[in-house]
Amino acid sequence: LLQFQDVSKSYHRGTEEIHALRHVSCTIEDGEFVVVTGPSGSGKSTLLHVAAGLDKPDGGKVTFRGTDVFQFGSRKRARFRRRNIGFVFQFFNLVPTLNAVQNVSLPMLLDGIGKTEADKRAEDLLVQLGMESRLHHKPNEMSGGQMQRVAVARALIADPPVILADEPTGNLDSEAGAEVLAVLKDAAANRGAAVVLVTHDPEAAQIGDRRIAIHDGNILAAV
Amino acid sequence: LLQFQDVSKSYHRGTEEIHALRHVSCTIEDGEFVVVTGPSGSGKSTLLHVAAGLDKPDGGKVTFRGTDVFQFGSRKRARFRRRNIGFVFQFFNLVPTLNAVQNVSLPMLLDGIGKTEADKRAEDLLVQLGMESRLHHKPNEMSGGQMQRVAVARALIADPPVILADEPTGNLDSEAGAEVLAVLKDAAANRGAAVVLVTHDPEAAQIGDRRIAIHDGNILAAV
Ligand SMILES: Nc1ncnc2c1ncn2[C@@H]1O[C@H](COP(=O)(O)OP(=O)(O)OP(=O)(O)O)[C@@H](O)[C@H]1O
Ligand SMILES: Nc1ncnc2c1ncn2[C@@H]1O[C@H](COP(=O)(O)OP(=O)(O)OP(=O)(O)O)[C@@H](O)[C@H]1O
Ligand SMILES: [Mg+2]
Ligand SMILES: [Mg+2]
Repeated sequence: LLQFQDVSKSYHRGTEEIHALRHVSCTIEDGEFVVVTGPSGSGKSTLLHVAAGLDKPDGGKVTFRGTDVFQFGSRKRARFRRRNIGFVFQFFNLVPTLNAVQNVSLPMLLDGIGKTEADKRAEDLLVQLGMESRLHHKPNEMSGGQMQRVAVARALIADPPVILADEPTGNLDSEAGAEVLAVLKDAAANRGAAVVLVTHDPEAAQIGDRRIAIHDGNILAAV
Repeated sequence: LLQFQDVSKSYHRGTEEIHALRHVSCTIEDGEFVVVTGPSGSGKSTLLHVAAGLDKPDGGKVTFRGTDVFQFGSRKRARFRRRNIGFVFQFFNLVPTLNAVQNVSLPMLLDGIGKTEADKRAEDLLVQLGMESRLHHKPNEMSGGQMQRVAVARALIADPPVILADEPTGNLDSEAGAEVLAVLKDAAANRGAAVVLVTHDPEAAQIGDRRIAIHDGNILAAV
């Protein structure tokens, strides 16, 4: 479903070159739940951004169902991303002027789903994540972990075939964290989504089918 | 050193009243390391913001060495905070236009310490936290956990008597997280700082002298 073929990505600062990803190859199938772990700064967020077509690699190819994600221009890539990828950002990227339900329902509205249905599904998901008392709060009226759960719900609402979750439990206690992992696991197990979970939490790392360890831009193991 | 006397804080949204803190009383002494745990949304960040004089309570009193923190106007309170409190924010609050060393040295420069000395201390602290290869990167050239470590270093650099750390390891792997906990523990043990660590990490919760559990704005236990 989603494949990296010898993908490399560097950042340049003056004369310095930082190799964020080095010759990364891996394949993720429908319904698979892959956990990515590695030290802070090792390239995990970069991996997810390249997978989503947000960051262009310097070498190699990223394909989705065989199609090169970066053959499209940025507008077409954005539409591809909206339809196929649910992304839980490490720092959420919520719309500050919208409340929880509005933030979560946005992907469905953009897909042309009616407001009534989109809002209903947004509320159901938020309630599943323990957010029933905060449905109409805006981001600046929420705690860190509440914002994180809104970001998780937004990534899942349109039932995308690929879900990329960047440390989605970093601001959550064990109970709220377990709810997040449950909805991610359910997406893979019951709706056939390919899920890539980046996490520092050793407990969360247990729930995948397979684990990829990344270190200094290199994939060390695909277990 | 730092004392809450029957502190309450509410937010009002239309007719709804959210009790973020309910009649909280506690005392923290010099050199004490207190860990605060509790579910997402239970009031931990609010507790720290009120302790730092950033958020005014609706009831009760916060004192620092016997002085009411909120008797000052906001400008004088800001100066009090800069001199006495090192705050690691849940979402860092770094200056986007400054690099790591510049962000960390800022509190010392504001205190009138010379640039050479401030930069040296900033670098030492950053190296201690594994940041030696990222000293001159700006926030948008760093990973999430790298930004978090810069925020930690900034809170510690001026050796403040009170350190308030809001989930300072949420974006860190276990090794980088252990480095953060070590510098916090050292500040309490060897420099007499009163440290309040808010964390969701059960491992981190072990390192305090005392633990406070908060639930729906109530302090449940001061163990
Ligand atoms: N614009 C940039 N310029 C230079 N270096 C960068 C830039 N953006 C990221 N980096 C570096 O690339 C490396 C990989 O970053 P990435 O955000 O993928 O790490 P990560 O594994 O997600 O870390 P964390 O667990 O801390 O979130 C980091 O070491 C970071 O400093
Ligand atoms: N401006 C606001 N208006 C209404 N409610 C608010 C506002 N700011 C915070 N809250 C609510 O106050 C409660 C306490 O928030 P706080 O940020 O202290 O929680 P927390 O314990 O730090 O949570 P987390 O672990 O998720 O960071 C939350 O339930 C939040 O929704
Ligand atoms: Mg990251
Ligand atoms: Mg918080």
